Amino acid sequence: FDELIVETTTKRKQWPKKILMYAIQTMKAEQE
Amino acid sequence: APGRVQVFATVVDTFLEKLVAAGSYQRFANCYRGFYKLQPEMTRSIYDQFISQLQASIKEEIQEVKDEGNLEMLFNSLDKIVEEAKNREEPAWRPSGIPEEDVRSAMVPYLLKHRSYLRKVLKEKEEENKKVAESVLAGRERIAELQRLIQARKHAWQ
Amino acid sequence: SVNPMAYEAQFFGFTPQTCMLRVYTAFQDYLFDMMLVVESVILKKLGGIPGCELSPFRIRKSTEKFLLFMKEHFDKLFSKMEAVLLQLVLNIPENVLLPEDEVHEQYPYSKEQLQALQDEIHQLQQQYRAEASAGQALRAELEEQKAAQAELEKILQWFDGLENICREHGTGDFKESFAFLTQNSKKLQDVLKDVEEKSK
Repeated sequence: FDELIVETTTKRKQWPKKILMYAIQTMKAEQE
Repeated sequence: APGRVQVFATVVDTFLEKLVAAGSYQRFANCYRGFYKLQPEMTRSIYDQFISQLQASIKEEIQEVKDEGNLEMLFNSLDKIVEEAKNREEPAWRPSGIPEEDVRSAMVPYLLKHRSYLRKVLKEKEEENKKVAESVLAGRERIAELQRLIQARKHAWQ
Repeated sequence: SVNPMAYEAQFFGFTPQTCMLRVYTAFQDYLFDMMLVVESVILKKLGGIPGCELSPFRIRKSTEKFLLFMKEHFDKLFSKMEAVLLQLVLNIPENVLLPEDEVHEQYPYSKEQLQALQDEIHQLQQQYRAEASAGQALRAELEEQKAAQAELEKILQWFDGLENICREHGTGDFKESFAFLTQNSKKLQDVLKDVEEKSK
């Protein structure tokens, strides 16, 4: 349970940035 | 208010003090009464070593946990974050447990930027096209004019 | 119901309870280890006393008695310490938002709002594409117009050239001179006919 919490919360912390990175790349590519 | 680092240290020290106070020499000598009667000085020195070693090990462990978890830095930065939020009364946002929903807000500022970029380039394109359209209309007019002229000349010759 | 303290875990990278469990286990191990050391030292000392009646069993009983006492106090004190640490140090107050989540405070977009925003972006993209192709079509027409104008101007120049030739050869107004020419050629035909009759 503890590992699950740490794993989940680590994703909550890190993954939006990762996803954003790709989303921003997509938008930039589209703009170019 | 004392920072988290200080509270943490104070709480652990208090725990240790009380633990030592609970495990007093009287208590110790009482439990090892037989040995105490035989060797009271030895009992005292064994007790003193026990306590100081126990305290040292516990302090060492705490330091290890602090180093491993980088706790001092985390406590200080949490103090700062809490300080910055001191004017906010209502409960703050918390993860909803639905990742798609939570990641959505993270996208919004970039989508808004993207939207204003698209609005800008669309406006530029429309203005550009407006100018080109005007010259196309002028060109059509010019061509019509030329055709009229040619017709006139042709009729004249005919 | 366990409070997973997930938000704290998001900040610290571990759950506060685990941290406390780790500390508890370590402290407890030290306490036990120390007691065993104390007991072994006492047994060693007793071994050096000739004719000592104190049996290791009695010493073990003493150790257990003292350890039991210490353990009880240890647990009581530790749970107090844990409560304070979980309350004051390892916790994130309700009104506090972590920096990585600031965006949720600034842009509390609902599903519908986000959908509307994405629809608008899509629509803008469509409009832009339409404008871009319209622009291409307009520029293509401009090119065609250029060619067409050039052709038409060439024809006009051709007419101008024609008239210039006429002017160069003394026929300012073509129509008149054409009429004059027609007359002349008619006269010439009459004269010719006349001459032919006379010559017969």
